[in-house]
Amino acid sequence: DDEQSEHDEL
Amino acid sequence: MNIFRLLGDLSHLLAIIVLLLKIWKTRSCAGISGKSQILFTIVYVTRYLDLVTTYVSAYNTFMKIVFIAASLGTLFLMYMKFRATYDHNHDTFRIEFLIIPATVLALLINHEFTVLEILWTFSIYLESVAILPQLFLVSKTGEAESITSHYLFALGSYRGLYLLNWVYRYYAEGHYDLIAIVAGLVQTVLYCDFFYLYITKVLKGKKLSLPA
Repeated sequence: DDEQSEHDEL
Repeated sequence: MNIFRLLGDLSHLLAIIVLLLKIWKTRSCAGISGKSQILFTIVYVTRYLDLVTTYVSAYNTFMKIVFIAASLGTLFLMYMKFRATYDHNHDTFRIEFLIIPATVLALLINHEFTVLEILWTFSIYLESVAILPQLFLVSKTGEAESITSHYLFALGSYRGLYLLNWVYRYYAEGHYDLIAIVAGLVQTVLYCDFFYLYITKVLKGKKLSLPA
């Protein structure tokens, strides 16, 4: 889980 | 998606629509800070650049496009169509005092030093303080129309509901994002004084007016 942080919110 | 996030988004959407309708129906943007609206547009554009790189869901894509379009529409109404009604004498907050610190902070404290990530972080920091020119305008004129108060209440509630969403996600999914949480706390705290006035005055049918 070391990928670029994904922003799944608005 | 949980109920807090959904209610937060709907509250955010409601705020934006209420503002657009208010300006359109009254053919006036009196009492609304163009400076805050410029900041919100910068926030949406810099945060939602990931529209072209990352797909999350149809819901997210739709909402992002609506937020960008509505904020541009609001600017158009304020600075072009109804600019004669714009309260520029009272809307004197210096937005560079917010933009510059948000930029510096985004360069220093971020999840990853990439262009998109720094712009996302900048938008989170800037959003947390973007309402200040509007609150400054209200304090300068000493009052706000009811509809403007409803707009501010819906806009302020949105990040408060997101705080509940983040608490829920932490327990349900182990997910948390400290940058968003701290900025969201700051954002919500800035509205507290207004929330108090809204509940004690506007909900009782009185106009929101500040003591001289």
